[in-house]
Amino acid sequence: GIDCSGDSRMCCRKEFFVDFKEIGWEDWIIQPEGYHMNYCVGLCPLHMAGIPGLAASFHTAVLNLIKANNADAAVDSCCVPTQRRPLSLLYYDRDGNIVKTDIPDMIVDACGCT
Amino acid sequence: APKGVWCPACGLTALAPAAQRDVLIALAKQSILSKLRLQDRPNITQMTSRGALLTALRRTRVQHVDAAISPGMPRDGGIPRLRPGIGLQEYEILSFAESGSSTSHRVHLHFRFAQELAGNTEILQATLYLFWAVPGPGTHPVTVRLLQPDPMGPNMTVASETQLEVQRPGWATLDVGQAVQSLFGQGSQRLTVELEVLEDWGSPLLASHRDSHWPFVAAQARARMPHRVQRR
Repeated sequence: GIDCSGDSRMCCRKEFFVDFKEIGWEDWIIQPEGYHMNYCVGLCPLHMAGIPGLAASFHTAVLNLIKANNADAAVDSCCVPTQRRPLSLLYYDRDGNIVKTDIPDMIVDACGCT
Repeated sequence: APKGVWCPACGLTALAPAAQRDVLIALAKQSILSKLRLQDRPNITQMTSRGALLTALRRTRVQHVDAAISPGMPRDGGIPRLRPGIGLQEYEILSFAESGSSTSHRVHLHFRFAQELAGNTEILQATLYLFWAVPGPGTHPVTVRLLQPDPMGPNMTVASETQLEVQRPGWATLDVGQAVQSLFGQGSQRLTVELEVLEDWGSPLLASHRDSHWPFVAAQARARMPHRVQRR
């Protein structure tokens, strides 16, 4: 995946860190200090659509076949997460209990074109 | 945003950076709260002491010592790093005792579990940790009763009773998984533990170390999977 830099317009991963202290949540969330709410943004022109390695998948192969045989039938391509990981939280619940949980698929590690 | 600048992904006029930041932070808050099944962020009225929290984390880890945690336990008394999780949403809960009514030979302890967890999770395991104070040599019998609200009235019924023989000060554990699961099943969120000792022993808990040896329940729970219909 590609990280957005400068004024890149192509599909890339935009880093965005939410500091829990800044939003006043540091009293009930013990760990971690913040949440990397990265997201995918940018254009997926047809020549980038489905290039293996960006979002290589079965659908990509099918799309390539459609494109090869009938260029105007190709559908739009979207910039989506291709790799994600859980957000591990250690926090107080409203009864003062300490809860640890891993929320799946909360952090985007890489983006690509469908 | 300056004229003519548009969002590369959707073609709409791009938001000014400050407005975009506010939108993203609001989205982050909503996303975390919804995944924790919380309506709003909890208001913490009483904080668990750092000593009790660290002791509880150490006790619950002592069974399955994890190389990533024990050498990594920071010397500044910080909370050990969390290990990366796996796909399914599971919970580890530490519930510290609230003192209930007590007499010279009987102590009541209450453990609460939040509605968000009680209503939507199945208990995989729950263990009660007690730190005994022992007045002197010899064996001291203690009766541990798990009480639960009587569905038919205001009293409490005994869900289970265990006789323990305490010989020396230290931690003792008791499996309370079934009791907690049946509480959740009844829609209750409070487990009451009654400790009874012989008259002349006094309080069986090490009250003088209240902050770091306070009783707690360590539970592991898993979010109930929404009912899925498989269609082929």
